[in-house]
Amino acid sequence: ADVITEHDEL
Amino acid sequence: MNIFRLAGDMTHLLSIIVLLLKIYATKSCSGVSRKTQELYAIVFLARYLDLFTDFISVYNSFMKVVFIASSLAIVWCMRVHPMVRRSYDKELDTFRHYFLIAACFLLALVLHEKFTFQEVFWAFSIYLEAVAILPQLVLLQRSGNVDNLTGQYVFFLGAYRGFYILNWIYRYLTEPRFTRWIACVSGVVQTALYADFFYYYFISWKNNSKLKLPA
Repeated sequence: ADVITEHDEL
Repeated sequence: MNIFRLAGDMTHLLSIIVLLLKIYATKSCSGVSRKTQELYAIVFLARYLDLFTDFISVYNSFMKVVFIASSLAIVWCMRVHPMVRRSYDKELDTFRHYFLIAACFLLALVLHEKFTFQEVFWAFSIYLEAVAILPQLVLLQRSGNVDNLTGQYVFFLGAYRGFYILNWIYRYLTEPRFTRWIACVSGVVQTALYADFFYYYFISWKNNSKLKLPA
C-alpha cells in the first residue's frame, strides 16, 4: 500500500 | 508497534475507562464537559470510517471498536441516563464547540493527504482531536476545583499524547519512509494544550494537595 495514506495508528 | 505507541494507546484507553468508572460509580458527570465527549465521539466516528475497508490488524480493529463504543457510551450516559443527566452542569459547559467542528472541517477540505471522502474525514478527525479537549479545560478552569478522577482523566489523555510524540520520533528514526506531517503537527499542537494543565497537576501532586487551577 501507499505509505503516505496508510493510517496504521489509532 | 513499538513500546511508546502501546503505552500511548493504553493510557488513552485508561483515560476513557477512568471517566466511565467515575460516571458509573458516582452516577454523576459533574466536572465533565459533554461537549468534549461529543467531540471525541465525532473524532472516532470520522476517523474510523476505514474500519470495514482497510484491515491493519486485529488489535487495530478491536481498539477502534472499543474507542467508538466507549465514547458513545459516555455521551449516551450524559444525555440519556436519568441520574447522570441531572448532574450535568450546562452553565459551566459553555464552549462554542460548533465553531471548532466547522473550522476543523474547513481546514480538512484545504489540508489533506488526498481529496477523497475518507481522507478528508481522516484529516478532519485529526484536527478535531487536537482541540477537542478545549471545552473540558475551559470547564475545569471555570469551576476551579478539579476532583481526582477528572484530574486523572485529563492526565492520562495528556500522557497518551506525550507517548504518541515519542512514538513518532521513534518511527521517524527507525522507518526510513515515515512522514506524516498532518498527524505529527496536529499532535504536537494537541500536546501543547495540555502543558498548562500538567504544570498545575504536578504542583498539586508534589505538594500532595488538591488540584486547583488559577482563575
